[in-house]
Amino acid sequence: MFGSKALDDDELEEIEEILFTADIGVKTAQKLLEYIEKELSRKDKSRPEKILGGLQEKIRSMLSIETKPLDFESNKPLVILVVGVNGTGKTTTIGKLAMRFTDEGKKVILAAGDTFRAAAAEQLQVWAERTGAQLIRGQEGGDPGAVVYDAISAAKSQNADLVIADTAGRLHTKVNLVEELKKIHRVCGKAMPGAPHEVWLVLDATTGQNAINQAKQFHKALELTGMILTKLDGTAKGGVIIGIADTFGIPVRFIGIGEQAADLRRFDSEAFVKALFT
Amino acid sequence: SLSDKLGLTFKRLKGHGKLSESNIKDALRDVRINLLEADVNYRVVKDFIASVKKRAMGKEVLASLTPGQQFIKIVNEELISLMGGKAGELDLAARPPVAVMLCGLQGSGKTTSVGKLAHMLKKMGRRPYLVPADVYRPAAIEQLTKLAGDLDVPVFPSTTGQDPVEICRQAMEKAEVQNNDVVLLDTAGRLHVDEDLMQELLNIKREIQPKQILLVADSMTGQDAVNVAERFDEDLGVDGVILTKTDGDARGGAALSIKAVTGKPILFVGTGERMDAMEAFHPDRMAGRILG
Ligand SMILES: Nc1nc2c(ncn2[C@@H]2O[C@H](COP(=O)(O)OP(=O)(O)OP(=O)(O)O)[C@@H](O)[C@H]2O)c(=O)[nH]1
Ligand SMILES: Nc1nc2c(ncn2[C@@H]2O[C@H](COP(=O)(O)OP(=O)(O)OP(=O)(O)O)[C@@H](O)[C@H]2O)c(=O)[nH]1
Ligand SMILES: [Mg+2]
Ligand SMILES: [Mg+2]
Repeated sequence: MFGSKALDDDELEEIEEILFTADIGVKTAQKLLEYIEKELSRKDKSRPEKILGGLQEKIRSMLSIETKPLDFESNKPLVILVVGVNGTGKTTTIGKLAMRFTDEGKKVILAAGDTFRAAAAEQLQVWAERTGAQLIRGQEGGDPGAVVYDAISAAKSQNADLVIADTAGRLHTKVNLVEELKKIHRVCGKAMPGAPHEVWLVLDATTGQNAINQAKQFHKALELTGMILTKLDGTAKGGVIIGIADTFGIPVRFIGIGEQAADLRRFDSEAFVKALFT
Repeated sequence: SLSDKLGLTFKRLKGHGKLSESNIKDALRDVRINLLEADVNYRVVKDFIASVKKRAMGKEVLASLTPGQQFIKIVNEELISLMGGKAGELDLAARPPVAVMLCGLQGSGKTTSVGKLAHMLKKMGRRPYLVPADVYRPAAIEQLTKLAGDLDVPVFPSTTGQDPVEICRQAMEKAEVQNNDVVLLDTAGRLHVDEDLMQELLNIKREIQPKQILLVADSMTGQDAVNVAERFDEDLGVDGVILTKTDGDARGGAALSIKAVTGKPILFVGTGERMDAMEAFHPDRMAGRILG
């Protein structure tokens, strides 16, 4: 599909297959293969391994986005809003984050902002119990904004360090549901000026190119400050985040590598790129 | 859309009289890029392009007065035939109670789909029995129990302390006694590479002998769809597929990958979160969506 002077057709096809099967996508793959052609082939005409190394470096640079650490000092409580399409792992990830921050000695409050799906609050309740975080919930079918408001109010009166707000999964194409999310975002600001301080999109590593649309629409609606890539313990590579990082400048904060509380890691771009090529 | 893109490709060739092999190669490249953008698996695309090329390089296109239209017609036909020609059906022809087991990756939509199947079966005059066999995910049993309540169908009283195989075994006995004719087994989400959990499905299969084993797959799955479908089919044997969350804007190339690699029919598509949001799968509609 793409020509190159330094690599023969078979070598290029091999790289192309790696990139595509990692869900990197046509647009990003074309950008990378052009980079190989223009930048790398010229300098390292006879060294395919050097080209692969250069390619990995290029991908790493696309993923290295300046990220400010979470500012617990100036924001008490720090409020994190967690969003994403259905089934990506939002609720489970919130449980893992609760474990991480309670282990660090922080007082954590979880807001059961999914008032729609069957047993959503019950699911988050179990995570609260497992991690020593406090749960604020409302009525099933109730107003999600009210739950988040109550959670932030409780956090303020109890001097808690962190509020993590769970929301119902929703497809980015459902205008009314995206509007609901924008309303929850505004309610956070009413409960505490500046909140939410972080808005994180949870993406499933098995998702293909649709992840780009998801990031685009959620970013447009809420201004995302981070992404979490889940289910990397499977065989999917999650390559779609490269194009998302490059296009929208949204950094990956954490990755999910399993279903237990401890299965959360800070995003390591070097490890991620290495895994793409294994 | 692909036909627009191909229309442009062939428009450029119009003045040149007869179509050449390199013209066809350009058009094939457009189709290839289009399918990759639609999340069809890299190797499935390769095989598909090869089969289209065979027909496209023949008299059918090269000697045609409207080669562009002929080419698009071939792509469409090949895609629909790969998608499975006509729609498949759920096979419940067995002495009741008939068991249907749903399995798949985490978060693909199994529990919700069990509810939707129950709703569908109830409307058809059947008496479904729901079985929560997921003892791992927090509140999974509560989730299915709530759906059962909303649907007014009976549900087995599982607890997280039980073994999933034992839950299914006891549930089949209850269904027999209660005169429920279809038993829907909701299993925990699992990775196709998790040996213990894949063995658990085999144990349930051996004990229950479900009439249908349905793989529930998310329609926005990317290249990995092929790995997942292959492993579930090889290890367990899949009778049919439910493709969920098609109410989004994912192109759904995973559907083609799954069908190509397992040969098993896609029976239903999930079109929303409510219990009535499930329809029969239409291969031609899916083909059109994948082509864009
Ligand atoms: N293997 C694996 N499974 C995960 C991971 N993260 C979440 N899961 C599983 O994915 C499934 C869905 O997780 P949830 O936390 O319910 O997802 P959600 O986004 O809150 O779902 P909705 O609220 O319904 O939209 C569960 O079975 C989780 O255990 C991960 O990193 N690895
Ligand atoms: N929009 C939409 N959402 C769906 C569809 N099917 C399921 N969902 C949603 O997807 C999410 C996951 O559904 P579940 O039924 O919990 O998925 P699961 O496969 O049982 O998850 P695990 O048991 O954790 O593996 C929920 O938010 C569902 O409401 C669908 O067809 N369309
Ligand atoms: Mg959730
Ligand atoms: Mg489930």
